[in-house]
Amino acid sequence: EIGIHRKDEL
Amino acid sequence: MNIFRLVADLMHLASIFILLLKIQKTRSCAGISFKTQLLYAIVFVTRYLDLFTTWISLYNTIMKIFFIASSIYILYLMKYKFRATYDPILDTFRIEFLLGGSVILALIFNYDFIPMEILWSFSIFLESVAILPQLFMLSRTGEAETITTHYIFALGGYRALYLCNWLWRYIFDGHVEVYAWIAGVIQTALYSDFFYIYYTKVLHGKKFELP
Repeated sequence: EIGIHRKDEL
Repeated sequence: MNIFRLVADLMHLASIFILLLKIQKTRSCAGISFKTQLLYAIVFVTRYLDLFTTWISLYNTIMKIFFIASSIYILYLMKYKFRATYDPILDTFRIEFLLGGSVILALIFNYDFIPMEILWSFSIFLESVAILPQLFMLSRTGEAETITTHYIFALGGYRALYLCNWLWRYIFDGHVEVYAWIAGVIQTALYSDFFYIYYTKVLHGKKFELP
């Protein structure tokens, strides 16, 4: 899903 | 975590240490754009609001706190401690357009129309252009101290490696993050001229001078 992992990056 | 992302984060970290070293060693912030530093402080504060809402890892938390704290500390150094060495005449890029453009883009392109998501998008778009005042300053002076070019290289290289990281995550996790991708490509492209001169001059032991 688009954007679902993004919060784990800086 | 993959090797590209780890090295990218370490380069980002290194860029800040290089900048601090430059300011402390030369006791001067000459050649550094206050406007770019201000934009980075805004980027970090608006992106890392999730420090208060989401726990990811100790690594993630420490890095976020470091980026916020160091960016504000650099603003303090430039505005107070080494104020006399800063030349506002050379730092005349109009950041209102960068801020305004990022706000508009964030209002259009976001994952949810809530303050946290809009601010996250805003920080992604703003980061992609935050180096412009610094590059503009460089083009006005036409040359730079070598340590300043190492700083800009490390800062630009970090996002270029993130592109590799995103490609890796797409291939192995099917992870796609379209706004960060687009912003990351723009951000890296803005550095391309700089990278070329850095490679042909600084890495061959010459002073950074614009042709």
